[in-house]
Amino acid sequence: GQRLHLMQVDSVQRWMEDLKLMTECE
Amino acid sequence: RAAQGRACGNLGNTHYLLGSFVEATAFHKERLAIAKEFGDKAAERRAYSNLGNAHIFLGRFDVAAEYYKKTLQLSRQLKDQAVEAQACYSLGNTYTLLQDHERAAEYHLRHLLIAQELADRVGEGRACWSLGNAYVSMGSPAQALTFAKKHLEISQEIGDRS
Repeated sequence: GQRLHLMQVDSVQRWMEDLKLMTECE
Repeated sequence: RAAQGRACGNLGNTHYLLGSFVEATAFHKERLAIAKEFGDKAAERRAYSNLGNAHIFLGRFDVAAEYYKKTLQLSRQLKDQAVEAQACYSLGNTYTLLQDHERAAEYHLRHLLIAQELADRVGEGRACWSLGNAYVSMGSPAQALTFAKKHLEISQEIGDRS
């Protein structure tokens, strides 16, 4: 269970890291 | 008034990059209102994306999903497939955060199909990674394996060792 949980979190975390710097500019 | 709209958008983005998500949200809402006054669909679409992103970091995943759905709807109206793909990817990840893996898989699959259409191998790889995880969470290891293999194949092709 723990391993699967980590795998899941990993892909979302990568997305959130990219998202931190993602702005739609004017 | 048009310049006020652009200034609000820029202030929203600056607060966002500073990690001030409440302030960012207030400016992007103002930007959205001005975009609507002008019927500026592209600016409206950008505001929805920015509002969705800010709500992720406010921990309001449900609200983020609603804004991303508006982005998706407008991207289709504007016939912007790259933005449509991005909105699907954001929705897939947001539904994962909401622990709704079925809906997450639906959006990741939509993202995959558009990435394939656009020949975006990086996007396709990310979609496969996410789909593998979604199917594991849904208790479908055979489908998860199919996507994990595809993810490996694409990662090798694009030289992404991590």
